[in-house]
Amino acid sequence: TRGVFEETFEAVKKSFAEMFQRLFDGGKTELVLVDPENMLESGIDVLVELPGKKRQNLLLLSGGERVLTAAALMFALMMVRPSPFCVLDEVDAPLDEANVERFADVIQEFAEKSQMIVITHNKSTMEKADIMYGVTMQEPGISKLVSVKLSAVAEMN
Amino acid sequence: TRGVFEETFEAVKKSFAEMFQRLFDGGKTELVLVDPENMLESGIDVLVELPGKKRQNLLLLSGGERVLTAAALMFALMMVRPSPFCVLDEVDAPLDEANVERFADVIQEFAEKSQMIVITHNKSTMEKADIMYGVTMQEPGISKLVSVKLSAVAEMN
Amino acid sequence: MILKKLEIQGFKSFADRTEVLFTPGVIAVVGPNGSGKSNISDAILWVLGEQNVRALRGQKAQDVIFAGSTKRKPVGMAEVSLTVDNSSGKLPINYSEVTVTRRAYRSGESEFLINKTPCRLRDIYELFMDTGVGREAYSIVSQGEMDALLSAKPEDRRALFDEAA
Amino acid sequence: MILKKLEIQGFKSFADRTEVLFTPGVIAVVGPNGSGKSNISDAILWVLGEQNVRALRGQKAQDVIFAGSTKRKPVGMAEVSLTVDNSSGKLPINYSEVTVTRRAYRSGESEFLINKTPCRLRDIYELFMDTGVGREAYSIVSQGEMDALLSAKPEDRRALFDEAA
Ligand SMILES: Nc1ncnc2c1ncn2[C@@H]1O[C@H](COP(=O)(O)OP(=O)(O)OP(=O)(O)O)[C@@H](O)[C@H]1O
Ligand SMILES: Nc1ncnc2c1ncn2[C@@H]1O[C@H](COP(=O)(O)OP(=O)(O)OP(=O)(O)O)[C@@H](O)[C@H]1O
Ligand SMILES: [Mg+2]
Ligand SMILES: [Mg+2]
Repeated sequence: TRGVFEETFEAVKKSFAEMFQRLFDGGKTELVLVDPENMLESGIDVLVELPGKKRQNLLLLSGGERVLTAAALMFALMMVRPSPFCVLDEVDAPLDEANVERFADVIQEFAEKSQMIVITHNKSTMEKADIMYGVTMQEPGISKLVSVKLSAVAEMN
Repeated sequence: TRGVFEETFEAVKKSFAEMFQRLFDGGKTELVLVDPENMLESGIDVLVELPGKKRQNLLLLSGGERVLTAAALMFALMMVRPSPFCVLDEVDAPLDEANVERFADVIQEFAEKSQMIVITHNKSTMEKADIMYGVTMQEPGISKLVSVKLSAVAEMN
Repeated sequence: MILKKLEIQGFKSFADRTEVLFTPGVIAVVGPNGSGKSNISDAILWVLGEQNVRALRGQKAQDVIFAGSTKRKPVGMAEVSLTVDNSSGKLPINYSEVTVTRRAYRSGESEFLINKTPCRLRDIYELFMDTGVGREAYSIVSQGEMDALLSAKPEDRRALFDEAA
Repeated sequence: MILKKLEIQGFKSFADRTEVLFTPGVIAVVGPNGSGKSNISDAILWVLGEQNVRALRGQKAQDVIFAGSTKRKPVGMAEVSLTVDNSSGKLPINYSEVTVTRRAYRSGESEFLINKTPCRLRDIYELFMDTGVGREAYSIVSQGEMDALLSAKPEDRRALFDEAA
């Protein structure tokens, strides 16, 4: 219904702005209905302004900026309609050290209410783990799960 | 012409097998003409067998395995028809420590004959650099280039 | 709803029975390229009813069944079970603990079970339908799929908002 | 053929004139997300004649011109020059050092120069045509594009072999 959608849309708009500013340490965002007259079917445009930069087409954003912007939108949807768990497969791969740190902080925060299953190669993300599983292939072609001691992550650094 | 293509095809086949085994520390490959009767137009299929694993559709390969396989094919083409320079933008992003080490070694080897311009966030790749440029945005929205002392990389580790 | 455990057997590279125990908070999964991390994510998608073989990186349904290695033969069936704590009553079913199971056979046959009782695929869908869980809700983001949230057409992105509404 | 230097001005985030000096061997380019690393790769593609705006992450030709920041105004022109050592004679031109220059104006006009002499875009193409350099030969691989070499249809992959033959 129009009323429910409008409420959700406004909530996601607000959360998206908040999440974007957390992840980028600043900046502005806009979610815009492509066709405001047709709220029940209109598509949704995403416009962002990175801190200090001018608003640009999403296409011109860097690889890391795009993934972080997408993450902000995903987290915004999670805030408006929480999911009991979330699985993120190597989402942090293109992020630099400063960005992955902020991203990992947000993951940790969401983990207070939802289980966050994070597949990663990144030490900063690993540091936020409450438990960690290592997947190994000692026998070629056969996956095996092992528990990884969290103190081992500290040693890796 | 058919003769030239056939020769090139055989050479790339051989180089691809060699490069794949360097990057994966083993394994087998096949390059197959989709339509052997029509050599002048036939597409080319890529089949690989990772060490200890069974041959599988490329789709089932992991993110890192796909990128490394693609790199092996690119290096094979470079061996058969060397390019004076190569630009690789964050190709090492999905690779684990062991794979990025082997990948960086191959880059270093090609660098003896071609200039290898490598955009990266990865320390192992950076360690192979003869020179390193840092791109910064001190003034928001404005890119600036600085030379990075190579000894700084050793300190990062 | 809290995840308790995931049991995987004969699914992709998990030839041997594997159990993943979940705790609250952040659960990190690490390991070398090709070790099987994304296959765990695929197992979760699959047991929740994913029917799009491409979303599981396959070309046909049987691609999820362990196909063998140089030392081991292929197996005839893949099975994944997901057990959740339902004391919050979030799942529309009268059990405080719910286990959903999916099996696929080389013959092409499938089996679906909720707490060991055979059911249809759509029963599993409907069970999780209002929880916000799944690939289309973007709570399960496969490798490389994050960027797609931005490259999606405005109309496709709309579906996410409708889902959240 | 050896690259000597790349000069960038007004191209994407390189508002101020920037010079990249090349040496033999491995040249690493590092920096934070969004700092401009891929823009350097785009500058190389562009000066060598890239006409596909999507390969440069744009929607129209003028997207490569510095569009301004919160503190600076946009500029009216983007210019990139690539200087190569041609003592090996690999480039079919009678100079031991060759500089190719490309300019784009907000009006939509373009200029192309070889050693400061105006020429057409196709002259730049033909100059580098047999060197194996470029995006289609896969010697310039943009961010995220490596996987495409495998997901390409067999017929598209064929083009690479024809190029190498
Ligand atoms: N049906 C199957 N039978 C046997 N092995 C399979 C099957 N399907 C996939 N695999 C294997 O699983 C491996 C891929 O696993 P996965 O994608 O989970 O790796 P990963 O740990 O996510 O690696 P990365 O870090 O590179 O993303 C591949 O080597 C593939 O051959
Ligand atoms: N015409 C333009 N005018 C001004 N800024 C631009 C223009 N085109 C692109 N940019 C900016 O350049 C930045 C992207 O730079 P680039 O893609 O080179 O980053 P990067 O260093 O490769 O980052 P990453 O590590 O995330 O890949 C974006 O913030 C974008 O806004
Ligand atoms: Mg993976
Ligand atoms: Mg980049």
